[in-house]
Amino acid sequence: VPVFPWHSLVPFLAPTQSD
Amino acid sequence: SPVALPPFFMRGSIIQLADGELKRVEDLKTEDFIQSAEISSELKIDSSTVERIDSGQSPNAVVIQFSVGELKAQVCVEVLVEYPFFVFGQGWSSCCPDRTTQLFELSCAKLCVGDVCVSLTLRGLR
Repeated sequence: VPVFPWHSLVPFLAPTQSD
Repeated sequence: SPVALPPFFMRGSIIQLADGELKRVEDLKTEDFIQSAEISSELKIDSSTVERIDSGQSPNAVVIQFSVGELKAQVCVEVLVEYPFFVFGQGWSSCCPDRTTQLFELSCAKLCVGDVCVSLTLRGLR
């Protein structure tokens, strides 16, 4: 039975950031 | 038509939380995401508010505009209408909950403008 990591289920929404 | 949605949204899929605990996708709660992110060294939870929902390039797609995090950064994602997002305090929600339920047997609410979704960002970002 495959097991999936929790962080696969929610989107990674990275705001564009400048340093 | 073929659906390219990831398999883990199928009801009964086994999800591993950051502390190792296993839960079914349909049993996940807001706290599971928050607690998992708290013990993650790389990821943190952001609140992403749905600002707009527009039609996408293909008939089954929508473009969702989110206002992400405290900085309210505007981020657009194009997804299939059945793609579920996790809304704080509410659970799985999609633009077409009937289709999500039909395809994945995953109970969903209707995703609406104003809903606040769980999203991830990198802890290291400054």
